[in-house]
Amino acid sequence: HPVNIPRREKDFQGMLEYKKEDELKLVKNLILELKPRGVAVNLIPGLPAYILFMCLRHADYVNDDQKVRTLLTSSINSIKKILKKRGDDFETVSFWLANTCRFLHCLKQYSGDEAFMKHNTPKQNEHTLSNFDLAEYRQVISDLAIQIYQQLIKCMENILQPMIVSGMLEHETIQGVSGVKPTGLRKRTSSIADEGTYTLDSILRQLSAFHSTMCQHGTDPELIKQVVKQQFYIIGAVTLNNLLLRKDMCSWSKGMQIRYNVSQLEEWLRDKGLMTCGAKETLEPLIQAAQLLQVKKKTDEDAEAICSMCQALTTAQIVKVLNLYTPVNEFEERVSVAFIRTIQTRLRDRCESPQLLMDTKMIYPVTFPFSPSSLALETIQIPSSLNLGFLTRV
Amino acid sequence: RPPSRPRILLKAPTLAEMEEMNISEEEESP
Repeated sequence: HPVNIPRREKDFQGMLEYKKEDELKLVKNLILELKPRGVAVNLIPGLPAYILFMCLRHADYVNDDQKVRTLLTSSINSIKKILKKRGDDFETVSFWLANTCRFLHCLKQYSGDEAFMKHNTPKQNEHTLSNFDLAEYRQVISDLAIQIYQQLIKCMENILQPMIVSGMLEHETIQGVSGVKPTGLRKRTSSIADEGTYTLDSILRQLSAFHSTMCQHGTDPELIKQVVKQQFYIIGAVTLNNLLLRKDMCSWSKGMQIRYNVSQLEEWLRDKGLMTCGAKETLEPLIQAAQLLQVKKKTDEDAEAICSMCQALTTAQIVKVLNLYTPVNEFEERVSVAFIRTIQTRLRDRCESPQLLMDTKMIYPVTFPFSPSSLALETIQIPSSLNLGFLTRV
Repeated sequence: RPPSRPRILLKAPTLAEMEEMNISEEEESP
């Protein structure tokens, strides 16, 4: 009887051999038909990327440049195809962003370039590409990662957008400060949202869901930080823009509510270890607008204090808030025209955009800092659920 | 691979060029 001698893992060279005619099947099973919520949920993070890279290593090893090119082209085009088909599904976009980045890091880590080899083990150094320099393809993969990132941001914004005004401005959670309506009747406050109303909790739960999914997919921590910063920017910008257009949002009590909501967002950052990602700083215009709603607005000293406090707001924004400011009761006066003129005079030498509203379409430029993996390619085993039995571990 | 032998740089199309190649391949196939 033939004896099956299992090979020891240290005999494997961390490559996957495949036939040229199986390339289409490879990209179909690994990319086009792979469901992030299906079999992929149990995979080690980045496994599709490692598998593609190990196939690439073999094509490189046998010195077949055509095979290398077609594998890279098919993989890239397949990723683009699946993102075109399911581009509004956050999980799909996040999954392929994480894997595209991992693939890019593998191309660097095993390029043979000393700059990327500092953290390699001796075994990993044995696995560098043999014959081809793929620096130009790295640029293409990087461009692809940027596109996927931008798609991810749009996807998240579409989900967050309907929640922001309701959760940050309209829903009142602080008991007793909602004040009195202009008619003199006390407003009904409730800690329970009306059906269909988004609350701050809705926003926080959604942010947690995004964060959890990205972590599960093995997204680089540095990339998660950039995503969260962008999310906070959009929350701050949409909230501020709404405030700048609504008189009913410009009161002392609204200022209080906004400051409370911002503190909850900061608490969320603290809880996730994201206090240094730059997200809090993106809320500064909103924070200052909320403070402006609460400070005194009568004397020259008040004007000086406002001008030094509101460094992140434009003159147009400060003036608008002051014009819209609505006193909570009949004892408080509206902001006088003279006071607003004082503010404008003090700020006339500022060099700034005359724009009133924040740019909600702005996306911070993204970077993908090199993040090598400690995973040993020769230890990777492919689960049968991926239907890649035609690949041979070498 | 002998350490002294340099790797061959593979020229790559841009992302847009790859997409155009892909579109024309899909149009050609039945």
